[in-house]
Amino acid sequence: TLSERLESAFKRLRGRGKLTEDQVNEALKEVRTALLEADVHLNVVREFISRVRERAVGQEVLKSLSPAQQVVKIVHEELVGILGGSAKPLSFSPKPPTVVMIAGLQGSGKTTAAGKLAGWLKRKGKRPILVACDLQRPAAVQQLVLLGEQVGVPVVTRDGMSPVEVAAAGVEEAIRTNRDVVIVDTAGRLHVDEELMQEAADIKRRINPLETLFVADSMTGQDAATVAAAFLERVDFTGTVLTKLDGDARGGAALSIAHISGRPLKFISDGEKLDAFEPFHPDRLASRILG
Amino acid sequence: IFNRGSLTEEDWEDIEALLLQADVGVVATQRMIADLRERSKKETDPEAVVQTLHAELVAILGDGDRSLARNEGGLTIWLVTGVNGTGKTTTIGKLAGRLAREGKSVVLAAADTFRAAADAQLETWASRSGAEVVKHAAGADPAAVAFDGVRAAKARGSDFLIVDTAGRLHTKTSLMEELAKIRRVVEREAGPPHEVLLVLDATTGQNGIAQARAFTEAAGVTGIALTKLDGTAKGGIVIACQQELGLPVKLVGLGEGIEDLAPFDPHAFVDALLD
Ligand SMILES: Nc1nc2c(ncn2[C@@H]2O[C@H](COP(=O)(O)OP(=O)(O)OP(=O)(O)O)[C@@H](O)[C@H]2O)c(=O)[nH]1
Ligand SMILES: Nc1nc2c(ncn2[C@@H]2O[C@H](COP(=O)(O)OP(=O)(O)OP(=O)(O)O)[C@@H](O)[C@H]2O)c(=O)[nH]1
Ligand SMILES: [Mg+2]
Ligand SMILES: [Mg+2]
Repeated sequence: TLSERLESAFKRLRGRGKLTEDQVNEALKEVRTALLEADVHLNVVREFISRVRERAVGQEVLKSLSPAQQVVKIVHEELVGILGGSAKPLSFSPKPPTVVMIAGLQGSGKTTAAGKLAGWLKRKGKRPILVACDLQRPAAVQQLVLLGEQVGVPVVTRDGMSPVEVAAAGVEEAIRTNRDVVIVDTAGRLHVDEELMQEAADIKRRINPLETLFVADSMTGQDAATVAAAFLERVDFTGTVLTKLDGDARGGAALSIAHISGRPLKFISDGEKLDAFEPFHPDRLASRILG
Repeated sequence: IFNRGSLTEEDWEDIEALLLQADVGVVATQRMIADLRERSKKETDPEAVVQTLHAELVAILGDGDRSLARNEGGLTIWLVTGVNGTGKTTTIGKLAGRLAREGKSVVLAAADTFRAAADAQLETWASRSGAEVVKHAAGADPAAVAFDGVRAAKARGSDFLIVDTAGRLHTKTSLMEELAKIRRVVEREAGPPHEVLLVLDATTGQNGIAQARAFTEAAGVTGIALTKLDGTAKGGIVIACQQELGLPVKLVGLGEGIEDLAPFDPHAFVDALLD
């Protein structure tokens, strides 16, 4: 673990109550390696390291901690600060329905997350409705319809309309049937696909969602930084959902996404069952990223 | 006194950044840079160093036969595996399209009996190329579907059987055992699959190597299909997959359409990686 590596790195460095520059630099070499192995983007690692260095040099070492533990404590706190997360992951409109749009790369887990979010909201006493706006992937609409059945939430589908029109129709249906949260699933798209990024922006402009959730796969590598920056610019999301956390990827992509976008992580998906979905807590992910 | 024109520390950091940002990995990058510095002591031109690196990476990837193995004159069986959402079903749809263009008859086994609308998705792909689909009811035993797929392909005298499996995280022991069982059942019925493909998403970070290791252990992976290379991810993890596990990349996915599949070209791949 990082703690163990730091302890052994510090064996050779004498300190006396305050963290010395030598100790901190030695520690940060190990932290850099740990974060890169965890898939955090190189530029994010650099910025993170310099932030930690500023905080750490000259800092008092608490009586109860070793110097190595003190550095880990600072690093962990900085990570938690960036990763964000809050008790209230979703805002609700004072005038219902609340519109939530889901977006992200192909295969990241959006459709499943849409179903899970609907189930979670229903358990919280809300009346959600799902809208199937992925008209391009084979059987995507059917997939969402089946998930809706599994969680007991209605699904809006339309034939012969564009995704933008289906989204608008979904919001109208929600109002008509007195649903208070509209969850709009969209097709996976590449941030470099100009046409599809424009479509996402068009959907957003049409339905004016209060929340736009960027769904990201926790096993994503360096590319997470580029993708997050592009989605922020073209679609502008309000929060991130991190998926497939039941795997053993360290999840450093989450740090890249949070740092670059400044948007909080809101939910995690950690299983294939529809109830494997919960509000994000930064503590556990911070420890996981550090390894 | 000054060795003008030799590589500066900043040049070396730039080369290191290229590799790290391509998902080559910290340890592999460090090793490569150390080796490169050793060999480039007399080198004054950063471009020449990058060319040496290019050659080194192409050498690692190797120039072995990258075609998918076939059973000439008999039934060829390909098993497709990988973690969730990487592009298995889509890749199978593309392969079926390519085989149809070659005039081959294809059976697709819908052995993902778990995920919502998995069979409908595969059936849509099959209809795009005229392939036949063998499927069971939702929740059925995937190995039974694979078994039926072999039976159907043999009975029809089909040229190819491609088995689609559910996405599964390699950390799930029971799911990896299920995959091993699917392979065993196929092997008992028709001999070892001629190709066991691991479908890897090009955006995957270091976890890709753990995936490759686990899937090889469970199902005997023989090659990698690297998907979504039409994005900005470089897919550098395949270098470790080749170097540490001897796994060659055989296919690349370049989009969501039936034609968006290409053989893996090490030179083009390294060009893009170092770009
Ligand atoms: N193990 C695990 N699998 C997940 C999780 N979230 C989603 N999946 C699986 O990941 C795969 C992709 O999920 P989808 O919901 O289809 O992904 P998507 O983003 O909608 O895909 P596109 O619409 O094609 O872009 C499916 O096999 C899901 O069951 C998770 O948290 N854990
Ligand atoms: N841009 C791009 N998208 C791809 C590529 N290959 C697959 N996709 C998309 O990735 C998403 C997931 O593809 P699937 O074929 O459902 O993936 P899968 O591995 O079968 O997913 P599960 O069965 O749920 O594990 C779909 O939206 C595909 O269109 C590719 O090469 N490029
Ligand atoms: Mg989807
Ligand atoms: Mg599939």
